[in-house]
Formats: sequence, structure tokens, C-alpha cells
Amino acid sequence: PDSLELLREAMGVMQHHDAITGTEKQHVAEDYAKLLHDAVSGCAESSGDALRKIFANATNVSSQYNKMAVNMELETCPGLNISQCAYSEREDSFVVTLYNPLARTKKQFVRLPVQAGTQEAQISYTVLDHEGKAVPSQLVPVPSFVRNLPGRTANTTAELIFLAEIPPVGVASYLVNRQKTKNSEGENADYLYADLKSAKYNK
Amino acid sequence: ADQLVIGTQDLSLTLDTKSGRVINGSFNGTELNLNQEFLYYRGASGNNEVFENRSSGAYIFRPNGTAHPILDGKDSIKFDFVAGDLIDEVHQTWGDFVHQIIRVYKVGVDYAEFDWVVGPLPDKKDPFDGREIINRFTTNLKTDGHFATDSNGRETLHRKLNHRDTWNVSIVEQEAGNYYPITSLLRLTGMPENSDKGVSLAVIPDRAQGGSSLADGQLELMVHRRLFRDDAFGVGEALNETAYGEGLIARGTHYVRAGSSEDKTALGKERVLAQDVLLPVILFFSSGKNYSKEQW
Repeated sequence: PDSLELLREAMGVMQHHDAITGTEKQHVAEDYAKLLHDAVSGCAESSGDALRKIFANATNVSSQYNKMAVNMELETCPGLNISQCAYSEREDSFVVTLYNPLARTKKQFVRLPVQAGTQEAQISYTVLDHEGKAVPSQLVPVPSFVRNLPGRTANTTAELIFLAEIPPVGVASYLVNRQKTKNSEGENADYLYADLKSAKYNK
Repeated sequence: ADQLVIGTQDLSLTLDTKSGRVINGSFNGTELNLNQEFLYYRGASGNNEVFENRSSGAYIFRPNGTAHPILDGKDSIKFDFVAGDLIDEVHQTWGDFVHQIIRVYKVGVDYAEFDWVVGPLPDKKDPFDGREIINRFTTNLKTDGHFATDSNGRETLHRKLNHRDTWNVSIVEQEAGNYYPITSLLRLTGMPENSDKGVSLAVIPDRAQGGSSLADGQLELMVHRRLFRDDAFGVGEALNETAYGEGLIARGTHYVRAGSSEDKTALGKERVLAQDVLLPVILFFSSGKNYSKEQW
């Protein structure tokens, strides 16, 4: 309740006419950014808590999952708009849980900042949906004008893209696995050379 | 090749490979002569003592002349092309401070994405008193000055160039006097030349922006601005935001749909897309190391 109240208060402040129009003074704009950041971060934590409770008490999963869910991290990545996410960058295997706030099924392309391989050390990715089925995915390079954005600290040079389907006001989870060598048996595995000069594509 | 086509039979964009620019769009069987370009307005500078001498600033939009292309017509855009089973992308560089990723997904969606990265805009050494960057889409549709905007994300309002419904208006500043707030939708409908089949074009921004249709078949939205004078409306500062020692960089997306004007579901689909943009899916990350494929 405290974090929700903090976000409510921050959004109330943001209804001020100078906040909406961007006619506030510079130091006020920076204070607005700080207010919103603190409030959204707090709500992200609360949202994770709520999801953990839902997963820990879900009845259509194994009891082992219920127990694991109690300690599930459920972190957010606020830097996704500059292709930055410490989790997808460092973990060889991670779960993306998507929450759909709309009251209808939503299909949305998910873009995850990931490591690209090199010709010598190839990397491939597989994405599994909640039924364990492989989901088609594609790697695209992150252009230099995004990689070099000031303030971006990520070392990722590619984005992994797949189409997710999430139920109304619901969640869907996808398991992403990274293989350090080319996986010839991988279902829908994709790989990308970091050295784009050697990349080839078909018509 | 002279042209590069990205996408599928259902949804594609054609780029001219010499200039690197979009020249055509095909949306579910509707062909559209479509050009996309970044331009800038120059800021006005004055002593703010009288109306006619007001500077451009945080409150005031009164461009000094018509928009200028970011790149002259003879300059080509540098671009890279990425293709795959799910998505085709073109990564463009429009000079020093405008970049763009154009995306056409091959499954699941019926719009193209124009993901713009603008900034840092030139600083005070710039010869012009600030710049205001716009993204402009130009078609060959005859629209007679008519276009439509949303009203704070709710109803769609009809607009007409240099016109007000309830009085005989005389527009002194052509651009500013025809700009409207675009919260979630800017669209137009018209007939292409030599055709009797109407076409609608809609642009959905990912944030509220100012925009208009200043010429037949044209839509524009303002994406970024940097100005160096106070406009004497109370803030007492120039709109000169910086980060990491440079002018601010802004990144956002325009979602573009088009189709036959006979399609009565178009406005509904645009509204659904606007909702998807406003309330996107939220991502949470957890470790997967405890899951084998079987356990998963």
C-alpha cells in the first residue's frame, strides 16, 4: 500500500500544468524525474511481491514450483528503451514473465538485450513458452547509435525478439536459454555474428 | 538494386537505395505513395516586448520560416538492412543528430514502426536560434486540408487547415496556428491521384506530441526541440535541457497504419493500437537456472 500511495502522489504532482507541458524549470524537471523514478521502482518491487504470491499459491503448477516461486527474483529492467538489461545480459538461462494490464489477450513483440556471439565463439538462443514449446525468435544487431548512447552501460550488441501472447489481465512466462556454442539441435535456435561484415543473409 | 522492399506481401515498405528513404508502403493490399523525412524548424528570436517579437521557447512555438530538411535532397542517408523470419529492420543515420530504426514485423501486427533517436541537438554555437525537429510523412493523397486528431486519447476530432468551426479565423502564423496536440492519433483520408479508391493513413505516437497536416496528404509530429532564449511566460529559462554534458537525446516510436478508407474497422484498430502503446506489457526477469526443459 505504501508504494502504491507513493506512485499515486507522484502522479498527482505530475498533473500540474507545468509538468504536463514541460514548462517547469530545469531543476524541477529533474525533481519530477526523481519522484517518478522512486515511485515506479517501489511499485515494481510491489508488483514482484504480488506475482510471487500468485505463483506460490497457483494450483495448476507443481508444488515444487510453488516453493520456488516464494524466492523468485522478478526484477524489472528500466533501461530496456536503451537496450539495457543486466539480467538478460549476464544470465545464461532466465525467465521473462510478462504482465498484460489490458482486459483482452495481447500479442506483443518482446525485445531483450543479449550478447551476440563471434565467429569463433558462437551463441544461440532458444525461447520456450509455458507449455515447453519453442517459440520462433530472431536476433537483430543493436545499431551503434543506440550502443553508444551516453549513460548506457550495457555490453550487449544484439536484441532477441519473439512474439509473446499474454492473457487478459494476466501473466505469461517464457524461458530463454543461451548456448555458448552453435546448437545444431536447437529448436528455432538463432545466432548472430557480432562482426557484421561477415554476416550473410538470404534474399 | 534501386529499391529495397522490407516486410511481406501483407505489409511492406519500399526504400530507395540511393537516397535511403522510404518511398512507398503496402498495407494489406492498399498501396500508398509514402515518403518519410525528418525536418527542423528554426527558433524565433526577439525581445519579447510585443507579440510580434516573441522568442520561441518552452511555451512558445512560432517557427522562423518553414521547415528545413535535416539532409539536403542530394545527401543520402546511411543505412544498414537486417532481415529475418520475424522482422526486417533498416537502421538509418540522418546526419549528426537524427537516427532511426524502421521495423516491419512479418507476423502478428499490421503496422510499421519508426523508432527515432534524436539528439543531441546543436548547441548555442548553432547559427540558428534553436531547432525543433519533426517527423513528416508525405503521401499523394488529395485531402483538401482535412485531417483528424484525437482529443486527449478519447474522441477523434475533425480538423481543417486554416479553419475553425465556430468563427472566421485569420491564421497569422501558418505552422503554429495549425498545430494541434496529438495524444494518441493523427490521421488523414484522401484519394490518390488518378484513383477513385480512398486511403487512410494513421500515425500513433508513443507520447503526446504536437502535430498537424500543413499540406495535402502530409502529416507531421514534433519529436524534439532545443531553444536558447526565454519566451517571457514565466519560466525564466531557455528550453535547453542537457544530460551527460550534451544536449538531451530523445528516443521514441511512431506506429504507422494505412488501409482502404472503406474499412470501417480502421478507427477501432487504431484505438486498440493506441491502448497497446499506452499500456504495454510489463516485463519481469528471474533466473532460469533451476529449470531443465523437462521441469519447465
